[in-house]
Amino acid sequence: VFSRKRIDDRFWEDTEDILIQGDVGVPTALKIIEGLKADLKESPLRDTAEMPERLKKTIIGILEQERIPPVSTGSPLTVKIIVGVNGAGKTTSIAKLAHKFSESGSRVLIAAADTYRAAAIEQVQIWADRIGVDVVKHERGSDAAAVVYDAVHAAKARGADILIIDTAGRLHTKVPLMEEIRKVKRVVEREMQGAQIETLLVIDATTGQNGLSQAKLFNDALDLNGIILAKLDGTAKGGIILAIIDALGIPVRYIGTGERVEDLAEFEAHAFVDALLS
Amino acid sequence: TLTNRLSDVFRNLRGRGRLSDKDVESAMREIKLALLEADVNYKVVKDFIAGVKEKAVGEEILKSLTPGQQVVKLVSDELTSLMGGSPSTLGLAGKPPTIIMLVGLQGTGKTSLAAKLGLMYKSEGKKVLLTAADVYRPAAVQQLEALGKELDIDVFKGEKDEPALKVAERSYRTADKEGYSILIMDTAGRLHIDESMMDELKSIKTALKPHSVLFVADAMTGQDAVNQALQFDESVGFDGVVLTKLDGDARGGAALSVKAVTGKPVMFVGTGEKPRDLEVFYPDRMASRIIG
Ligand SMILES: Nc1nc2c(ncn2[C@@H]2O[C@H](COP(=O)(O)OP(=O)(O)OP(=O)(O)O)[C@@H](O)[C@H]2O)c(=O)[nH]1
Ligand SMILES: Nc1nc2c(ncn2[C@@H]2O[C@H](COP(=O)(O)OP(=O)(O)OP(=O)(O)O)[C@@H](O)[C@H]2O)c(=O)[nH]1
Ligand SMILES: [Mg+2]
Ligand SMILES: [Mg+2]
Repeated sequence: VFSRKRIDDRFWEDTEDILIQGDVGVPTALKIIEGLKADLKESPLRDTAEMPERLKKTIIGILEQERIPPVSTGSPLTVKIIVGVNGAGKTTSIAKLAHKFSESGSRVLIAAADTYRAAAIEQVQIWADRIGVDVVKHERGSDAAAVVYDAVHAAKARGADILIIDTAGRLHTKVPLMEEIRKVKRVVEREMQGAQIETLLVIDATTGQNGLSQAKLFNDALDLNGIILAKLDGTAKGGIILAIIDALGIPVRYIGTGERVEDLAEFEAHAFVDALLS
Repeated sequence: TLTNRLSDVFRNLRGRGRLSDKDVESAMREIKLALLEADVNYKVVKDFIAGVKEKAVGEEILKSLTPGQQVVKLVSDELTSLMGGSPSTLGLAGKPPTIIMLVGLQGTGKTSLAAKLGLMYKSEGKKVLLTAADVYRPAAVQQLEALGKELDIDVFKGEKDEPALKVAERSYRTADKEGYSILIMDTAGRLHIDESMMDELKSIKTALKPHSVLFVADAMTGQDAVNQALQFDESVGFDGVVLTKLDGDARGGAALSVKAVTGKPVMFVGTGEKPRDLEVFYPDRMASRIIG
């Protein structure tokens, strides 16, 4: 696209194509293009070679629109509730987060609150054993809210700094399942007196426009604090997070870049945009 | 909906009697937006629009009292026929065991699908063996074993640290020797760009010569579905596709994209987490879901 010498209709079509290819979606792609056109009117290019930087600047502008309330302080313990649709990468992301915090000296506890899926608890336990972190768990089939209640109390009793809660995958359109996760969060809020709770939505980077629906419904149910964009090591660009930030102001906190416990990085806007446009 | 958007486009037709080029362009744009919103790959959309445009300016549409509805029907019919027209079946091998190999990216629903297919065949009276050939993911083997136990279906698992290929080969010998008629192989999720993992699949396929390789894709996959499908088909080769998690609100445009670029049909859809949540794929139902 950027080797073209003229900023003509074909240039704008090609730019729209690149954004669509990256799963940004038509409305957000058009918004980016309108934003760029307005910027060019205000301060025209001296050289078409400046175009890529201008486009990046416009997209970064969208990424900087985060507008979620900060996590309230007032507790030595921070609880992170990890949610998302089936197979997105929640359990693996939790292992990565637990490893990261544990390595930097925090005392970490994991709650195996996916009490539904086959071998979900075993999967958590294997990761926890590998990284040297404790797990609070009950039997498969038990009440997820009960596991969470025990986990918060255990975290306080053991002086844990961070409690990370693994939850069962659930489609955002399933009302009883969304009610269940709201109940899990209510239990945490009650036991934590509302302090220091972070709710993170895991989104698979290969997700298309459905990612916006996921973010909306999980946000309506839980007031999300951030997103973990998993599986960014594939060929998908994860552009749907631009539509999500634009619509809901929810920022991406971390990205997953592989299946190993080290494969987690803090979200970095410039690297993300470079990859999106490559 | 597309019907509403197209009625807006054609609202001012009456009295004019024929579609102007502008009307056609507006209609094509609405169709393009609907398909992109449904996650159909943008190149597949371009080809589709080019094909539909010619037919959209035909006599019947022009003479119709409801051209918007006619165009929607045209789009729906085109989508349906592109996705295979009518359901495709899996079939059985000439001599048992029929081997079905499940492949795809991480988290798409392969292990769950192994149990679902197992239940389907068991209900038909067949003797089924499931192979736990994902030797990487923590508790992957336990997951398949738990599912097998729930359904009373046998599961073959390897020894500690046994490579996937060896597990697959030994499971085949067991299936053959013990008279299983169906062998369903679950494999680890992997990226289409991971050469060594793609080689592993190639080696398993070469060794076992499965009757069917099924590419398992998540219904919410976006534009990347084309890259994934092309690479899997090129590196390994698959016979059919299973689209999972259709019990959500994902429009599932990947179904069209994958068929368009590989020619391989979607055969089943996953409609939930339980083993019974497996349905045959109906192109016409998928078409109306994609249109929205
Ligand atoms: N390549 C890659 N694979 C990942 C990443 N994160 C998770 N995975 C893989 O995705 C698959 C699903 O991961 P899980 O952590 O089990 O996902 P989940 O959301 O907990 O799944 P459910 O609990 O069943 O809803 C596993 O095979 C993981 O190894 C990532 O960043 N990159
Ligand atoms: N709602 C819904 N969930 C599904 C469907 N199929 C699978 N799942 C869920 O999706 C998640 C991932 O399923 P798995 O069978 O573990 O996926 P996988 O492809 O084997 O994952 P990897 O082995 O890590 O690549 C689990 O939570 C399943 O219960 C479906 O059709 N609908
Ligand atoms: Mg999980
Ligand atoms: Mg699996």
